[in-house]
Amino acid sequence: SSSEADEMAAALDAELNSFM
Amino acid sequence: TPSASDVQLTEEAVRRYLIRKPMTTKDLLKKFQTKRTGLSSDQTVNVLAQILKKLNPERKNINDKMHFYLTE
Repeated sequence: SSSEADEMAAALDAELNSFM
Repeated sequence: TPSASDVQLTEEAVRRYLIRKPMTTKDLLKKFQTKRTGLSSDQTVNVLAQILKKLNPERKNINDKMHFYLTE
């Protein structure tokens, strides 16, 4: 579903933002 | 079986996409949908995060959204 895709994108963005 | 997945989430696959054009994390996730890779949502996020950290792509904002890209 699109909401799951949104959650995955948010999780990935958060993971990357904490790194870079 | 592993052969049931027709898309593989690999560093090389991500690299090829980012050389072709800048993409957001959401764009990349669409390319590696769980139903096509056979991975779980958590696995997809974790593996993609590791690959992006390793590739360390350039970033730029397009339409107020962060895009990643690589040059050859």
